[in-house]
Amino acid sequence: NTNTIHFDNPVYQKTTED
Amino acid sequence: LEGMTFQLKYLGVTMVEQPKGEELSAAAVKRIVATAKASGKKLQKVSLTVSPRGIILYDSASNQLIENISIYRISYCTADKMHDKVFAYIVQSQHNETLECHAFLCSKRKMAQAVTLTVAQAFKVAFEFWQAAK
Repeated sequence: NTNTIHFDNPVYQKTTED
Repeated sequence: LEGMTFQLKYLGVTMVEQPKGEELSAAAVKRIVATAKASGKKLQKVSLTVSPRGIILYDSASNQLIENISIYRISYCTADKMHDKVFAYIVQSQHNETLECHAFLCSKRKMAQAVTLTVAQAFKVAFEFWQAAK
């Protein structure tokens, strides 16, 4: 099995402002 | 939502140049594993709790908080291909702009995959919250 499981975070560096 | 907790061993940290990337993280994990092996030290047992808020790390022996990492600082997570019991994430340092790759040794390959998928699920839920809040 040569598949790497990896995920990007879609909220990385998104601001937490409401 | 309330979080999932895993018992892992902390391998270490290294700086990385980019927030994501398969080759970049594989190279980082390779460096961390080599450094951990060379040191010959016993690995720190940690408990890692994953939720849509982020990742919380505790020292398993003392129950001391190591770090509480906001989901917004985490850019990437992976179960390493070469070292298949290793789970790793990339995080932006709280103190400056540098990016760090942190790696953890799991007892089984399946566990490394489970932690990675749980973090991916947390990313997804956090994104849904973020979209709803916009």
